[in-house]
Amino acid sequence: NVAHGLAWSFYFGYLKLVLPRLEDSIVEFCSTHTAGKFETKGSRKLLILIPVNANITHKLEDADTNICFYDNLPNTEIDRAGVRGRVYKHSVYSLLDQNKKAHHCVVEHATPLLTLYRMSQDSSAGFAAKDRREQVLLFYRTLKDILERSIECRNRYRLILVNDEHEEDSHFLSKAILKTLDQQE
Amino acid sequence: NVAHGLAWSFYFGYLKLVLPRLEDSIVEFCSTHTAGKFETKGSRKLLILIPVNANITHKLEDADTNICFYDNLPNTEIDRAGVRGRVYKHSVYSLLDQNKKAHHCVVEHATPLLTLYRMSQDSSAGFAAKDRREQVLLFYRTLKDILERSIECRNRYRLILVNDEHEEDSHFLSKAILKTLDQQE
Ligand SMILES: Nc1nc(=O)c2ncn([C@@H]3O[C@@H]4COP(=O)(O)O[C@H]5[C@@H](O)[C@H](n6cnc7c(N)ncnc76)O[C@@H]5COP(=O)(O)O[C@@H]3[C@@H]4O)c2[nH]1
Repeated sequence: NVAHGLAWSFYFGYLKLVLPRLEDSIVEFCSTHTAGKFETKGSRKLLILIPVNANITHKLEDADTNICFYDNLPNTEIDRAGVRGRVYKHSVYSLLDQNKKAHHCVVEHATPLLTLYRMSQDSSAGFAAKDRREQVLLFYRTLKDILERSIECRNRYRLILVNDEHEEDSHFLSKAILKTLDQQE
Repeated sequence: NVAHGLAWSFYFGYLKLVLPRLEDSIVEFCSTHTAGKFETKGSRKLLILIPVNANITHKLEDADTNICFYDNLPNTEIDRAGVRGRVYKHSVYSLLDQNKKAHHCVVEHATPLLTLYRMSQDSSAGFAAKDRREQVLLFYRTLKDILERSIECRNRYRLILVNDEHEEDSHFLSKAILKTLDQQE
């Protein structure tokens, strides 16, 4: 079950390292970005998008014109497995709601889904396209369990399962993200 | 089989992206590092260390005093899954051989082994410590097959399986790496 290992990899190789540093990163970002108010509906969490069809865009604004790249949080550098000062960063996006009001958030796709997608296209990987949706849901459930039990990660993230049934709505992604931000107030 | 998915992830999420750019990266490095000669025994490949006990050090010099960090290759920035300009880089090390002559190489551990190691320590991951060695060897074999069939990666890497039987030799890691460099002449 590929999704199981990829969820653990995402935790040990990334979320466990970066989530404890997120708060400080946002504080530093706010101190250097005084031009505009960093309006995040009170959210200082990493929003992690999990599209059920594993269809991941590299630039979120390509998926929805109500999403604009704003800036990157400051880099974190960590020595990892022989790579000196490997860089970890997150991107901040500005989202327009239905009233054209802008909100900022730290959001990205769950990168391991790219591997699931590519494996389903390569016949030698032993992973069929029809299994993909099931594997994405397994990834989501496994990751959810791991993170709920993790002291380092607790309350520092939101997992957003993105359904593909609404794709005819060209703003369904920004709406899905904003809905999640509203849910935590 | 966790190792199977991690090998594919290492390929699609890293090696397939960075290996085609390695040559240019080294050329740029040599043009900015004219003080000392970049002596690599003719190797312009990424050396990937795979320790069978999955015991990965974050700084290679901690494993062997004949290994010194030299400098990093220039950064590569790629937009990935919503992270704008995600940074990929490699570290260059200087290795002393038995005659105290220095050789440079671009070397790092296979990062997914960290996940295998951590999973074997976490009882909820469903992966026992006694399975680790077998999973590392499966990772190695799977990765070897994928890379041999990859046009993007061919001839741009060397996989170095590092046995743990020689750990009483404090210079076994530098010797294992140098032996690999010699083998390609
Ligand atoms: N040596 C090395 N240098 C790198 O820059 C690098 N980037 C990825 N990898 C390894 O390749 C494979 C595929 O990467 P992917 O991005 O799909 O998953 C990654 C990704 O989802 C997430 N992650 C890790 N680093 C970052 C990062 N800097 N930004 C965003 N996500 C990250 O956490 C997963 C596991 O990471 P690692 O456990 O470090 O090993 C990865 C993985 O085995 C790297 N290995």
